[in-house]
Amino acid sequence: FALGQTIDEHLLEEIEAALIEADMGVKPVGRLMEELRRACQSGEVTDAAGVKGHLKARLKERFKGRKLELNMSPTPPTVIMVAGVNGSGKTTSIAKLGYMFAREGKQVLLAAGDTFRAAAVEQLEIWAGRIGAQIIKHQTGADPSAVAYDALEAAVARGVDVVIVDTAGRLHTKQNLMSELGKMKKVLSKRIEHAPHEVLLVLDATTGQNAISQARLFKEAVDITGIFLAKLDGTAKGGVVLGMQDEIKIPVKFVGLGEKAEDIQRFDPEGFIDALFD
Amino acid sequence: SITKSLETVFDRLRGKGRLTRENIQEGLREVRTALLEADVNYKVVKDLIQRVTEKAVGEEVLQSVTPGQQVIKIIYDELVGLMGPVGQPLTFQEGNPTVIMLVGLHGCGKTTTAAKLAKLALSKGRKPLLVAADVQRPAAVEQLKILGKQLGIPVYSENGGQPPLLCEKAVEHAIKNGQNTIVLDTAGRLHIDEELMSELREIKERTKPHVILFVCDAMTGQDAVNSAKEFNSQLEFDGAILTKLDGDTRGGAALSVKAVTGKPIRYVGVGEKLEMLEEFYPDRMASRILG
Ligand SMILES: Nc1nc2c(ncn2[C@@H]2O[C@H](COP(=O)(O)OP(=O)(O)OP(=O)(O)O)[C@@H](O)[C@H]2O)c(=O)[nH]1
Ligand SMILES: Nc1nc2c(ncn2[C@@H]2O[C@H](COP(=O)(O)OP(=O)(O)OP(=O)(O)O)[C@@H](O)[C@H]2O)c(=O)[nH]1
Ligand SMILES: [Mg+2]
Ligand SMILES: [Mg+2]
Repeated sequence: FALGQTIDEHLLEEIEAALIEADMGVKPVGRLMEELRRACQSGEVTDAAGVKGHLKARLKERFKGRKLELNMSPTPPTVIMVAGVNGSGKTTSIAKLGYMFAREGKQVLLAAGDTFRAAAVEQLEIWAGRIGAQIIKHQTGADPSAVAYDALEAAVARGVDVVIVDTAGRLHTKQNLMSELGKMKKVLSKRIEHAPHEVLLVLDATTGQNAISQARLFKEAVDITGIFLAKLDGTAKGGVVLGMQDEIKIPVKFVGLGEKAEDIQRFDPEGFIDALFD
Repeated sequence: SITKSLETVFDRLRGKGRLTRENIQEGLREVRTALLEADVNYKVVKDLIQRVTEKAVGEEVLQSVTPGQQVIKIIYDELVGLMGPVGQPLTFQEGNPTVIMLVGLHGCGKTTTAAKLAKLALSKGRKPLLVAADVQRPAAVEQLKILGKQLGIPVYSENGGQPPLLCEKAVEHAIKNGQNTIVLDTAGRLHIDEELMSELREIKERTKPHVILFVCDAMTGQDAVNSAKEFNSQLEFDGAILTKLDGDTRGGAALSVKAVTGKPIRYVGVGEKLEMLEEFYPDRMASRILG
């Protein structure tokens, strides 16, 4: 947007298009633009530069005081459960989280809770080796909850600091698969009080409005406590995570920026919002 | 659903007397919202609404007792026309090997779809060979080998080695071993990764695929046009396969991919099992997008 223009319909349309194309969602963008028009009419916003600044401020203030850190257990192990639809980036994101903890000097154990997909266990095993984490796995077709339980037993016995549980990709509309996830969460909480301390939904940043349905149904099934926004290194902007905050309040805690173990960053709302307007 | 809301909007407008261009445009705002919520690309929606407006201000709608239904029919036909034709099934080269190359972003379902296509080829009396050309993702080769074993279909793989040469050797291997349908499973990559996109061009150069298919996740949002456009501009793909349509995504990406590349959707993935591949029907997709 050229700065120093006075505000005209064309500029507002340009901005609305940019935010919709960032996947923020037509209705959330509509509400944002309505509020902006009122601010223009009241004289609160007087030129093009003011428009962008006003919108950014409105979006950023939603993040004031929101807790974006992982919930860590006061006594080890901290148990993190990871879920999401097929191919969203769960296994790779787990490797990134594990690597982050390992670099802090923590002992990490990965639970190969995807006992279904071809070579899922092998994939996690390779990652465990790369990041120096332990791994608990069963054979293909084993009960994922049994793997999770086993992992907690091992973690307690070995004094591990962080357990991260991988799960099979599943579409949120598949009832039986969502109940399987709920069952795993129960098993974890029965073995260790307050476990899982964090339940992360891995969301592919290229996903459109379907992310809202995903967030809603995964939250219903396992009370998601945070979002890991993967694949933000592409051209997709992931704006749906902002759009959904009106309906579903789940904080974005991490972003994935590539395929390597170090391609992870804590979510920075300011930077994220600035990038929506680029 | 959009059908209900459009009928309500147009009945209310008709109550005000004769329909005009202005109130048809007002009614079409509902359509615009529905299409954007279905993840159809912003510019694609803009063009579509413009064309529909021209058609909808005709006498037929203005005189109709059910203008809402008339407009919906215009939109539906427009969507079907845009996304058509019905997915042409894969055809195979008589006698010579047919090379099918799968490309796309990370995690969209290439490896699974490669196995599904190989299974389809087998059912049509072909002798398929799966090629594990993803040498980068941990256990990608193993994943394809396991799928191949499940289907009784051989998998060509190497220990290390660069994908373009690997694919070339796979084709030679197929010819030697009487396999006549070669399915190349490539690694996921970003359309903005110049090095990896050039690797795909090199694979294409060396294997001369008969069919290049862009595999796209049906839940992709506005970004579908960006990746589709770039993959098409670099590779001139022949068609797309939309995966994970067994979820509740409206699938507007289908329209976006077709609109921006002109290439048809050939198949859709409707599940993780290897038989879950169907031909693409534009009319079913149109109903789904319209919700
Ligand atoms: N560019 C990029 N690729 C990523 C990122 N995160 C994951 N990937 C890639 O996305 C693809 C899928 O990643 P996985 O970790 O296997 O995804 P998943 O959710 O575990 O998949 P399923 O277990 O099959 O449901 C792989 O090719 C990863 O390398 C990211 O942040 N950026
Ligand atoms: N529900 C559903 N899942 C699918 C479909 N197609 C693929 N999947 C799943 O999506 C996930 C990713 O599939 P892959 O075949 O590994 O995807 P990919 O494109 O090869 O991934 P990369 O090689 O990492 O880029 C796996 O969990 C698959 O089982 C589909 O049509 N429906
Ligand atoms: Mg996985
Ligand atoms: Mg693959």
